[in-house]
Amino acid sequence: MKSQERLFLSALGLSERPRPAAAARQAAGRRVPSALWRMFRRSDGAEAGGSEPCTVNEYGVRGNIIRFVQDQGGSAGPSSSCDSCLEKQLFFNMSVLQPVELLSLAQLEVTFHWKPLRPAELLQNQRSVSVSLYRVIRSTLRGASPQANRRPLLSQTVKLQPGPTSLKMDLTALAEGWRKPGRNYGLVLELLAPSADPSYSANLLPVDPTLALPLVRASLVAVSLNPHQCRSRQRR
Amino acid sequence: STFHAPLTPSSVCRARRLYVDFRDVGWHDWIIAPQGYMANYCHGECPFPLSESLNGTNHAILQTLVHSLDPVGTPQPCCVPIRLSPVSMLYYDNNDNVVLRHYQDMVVDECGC
Repeated sequence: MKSQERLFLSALGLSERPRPAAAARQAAGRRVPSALWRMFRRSDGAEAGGSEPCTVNEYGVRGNIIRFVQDQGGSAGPSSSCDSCLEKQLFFNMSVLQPVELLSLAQLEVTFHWKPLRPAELLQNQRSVSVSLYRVIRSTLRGASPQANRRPLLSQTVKLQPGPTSLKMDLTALAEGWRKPGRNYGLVLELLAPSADPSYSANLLPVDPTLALPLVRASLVAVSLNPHQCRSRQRR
Repeated sequence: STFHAPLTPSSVCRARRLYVDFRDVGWHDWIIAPQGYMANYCHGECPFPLSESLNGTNHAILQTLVHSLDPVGTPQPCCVPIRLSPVSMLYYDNNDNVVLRHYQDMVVDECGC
């Protein structure tokens, strides 16, 4: 049975039988991103209608594999470059793609979950946070300046509202480079706390301004094409 | 003068129902959805004369003719899928990433000789 299973899995483009961690399995319902559920249900319905399974219409690219690659970076902490900043390492393991797969899209999705600390803050003018994203180009040795090992990718202001606010960025070229062993040093996301923003009145800010920062969740949507599984065969 | 047993509808080439249940093969711990699907398969005879409904190629029509003249030397044409549908699978990979994957030609919709 084992050898038959292995043959069948390889026909499905899987080098082995996946063995997800028990926690992932237990939380199955909750952990599947709603966007993927929607795409799954749409493709199930569409298959009856004969849509093209080797194109991902939602992103308008060629592909038959859509992965929500989880962020394996550490939790957010004080920033090394400014006092009232928080920074979070982001790391996406791109070695999960098989060498045969052609990467057609890698889109970073960062979601900010903000909750006002006090009702009065809701009446305050609209809250925003300054976001900077850096690419890390080599690991930082002790005593060296982290800034020297990072390159800016993005810097913008995000307007916050109660509930999730998301930021998307195409990182396809960068993610392609991460597929080479030893070339993936991840990203750094830096959030500038509101206290540094003069438009906020000081008496509304908590003692530690970083407490006012939103919770950050990140994932990388990677769309790839396995050419062996997308052959156009002549039909009778 | 060879005797042909009368063909029952169930013995001619057509799609047969086959439901693959991922739990049966122990894959339910990494496949999120579907829990299984109707894969079906083709089975049955391609007899002479090949009727229109058996979706035969010209070659298959020729082969049934030769088979009727020389059943030992030339087999009947094969009963194979001629129309297939894709299936999508949602599963966890080894890094607990959620993956949606589309596979072509996983469901037999129609068979022919």
